[in-house]
Amino acid sequence: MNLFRLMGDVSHVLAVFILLAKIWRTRSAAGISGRSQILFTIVYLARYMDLFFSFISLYNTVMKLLFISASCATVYLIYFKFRATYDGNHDTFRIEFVLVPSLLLAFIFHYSMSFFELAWSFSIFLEAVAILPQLFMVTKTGEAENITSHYLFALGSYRALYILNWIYRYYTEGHFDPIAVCAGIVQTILYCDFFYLYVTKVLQGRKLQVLP
Amino acid sequence: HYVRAAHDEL
Repeated sequence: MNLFRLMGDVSHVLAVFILLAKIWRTRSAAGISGRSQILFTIVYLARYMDLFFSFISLYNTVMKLLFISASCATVYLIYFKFRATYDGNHDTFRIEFVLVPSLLLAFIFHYSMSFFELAWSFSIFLEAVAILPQLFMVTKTGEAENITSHYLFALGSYRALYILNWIYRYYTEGHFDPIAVCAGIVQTILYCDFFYLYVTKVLQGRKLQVLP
Repeated sequence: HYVRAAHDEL
């Protein structure tokens, strides 16, 4: 554990709770892509199946359970409890376009040809692109509410901080995980355009609007 | 360290 990873994890947890709290307090899922949230739930379920046979630390176990339960709760709020407020008309990104390539990549790049390792690789690749339905939705509606922007900023920062963590671990422990690093870089690049808009608009008190 | 035995990150 180093400071970069800790900050990355804090940012990740913060993102998850910002989203849950926003939906709960406004009693609305407007502007949130249910499809992205389903993809994140698949990511956590596929990656954290090792909960049952591999113990890293209490910290890891608690975080894994937290991400699985929070993402399931988010999907439940969007598709069941506040279904009437969910903006399904604008949430039209075809998720098979990210599910199928992630699965294919997992069969090509993995650390061993076992079910759990394939699931782990699949989850790493899928996580990199799971935000696409949400970014697509923001582009389609042309704007995002400020709290949604804060959510996206925290979620994007998490993987960017992990990149610093990987650089640090490479020099201090010789640790190098090519699959996570490559996917993590792609994941962070996908947020760059949003980061720019966030800094130039949201942080200056304006609403995030995308030019057509 | 190149190929990991356990995934210790989240």
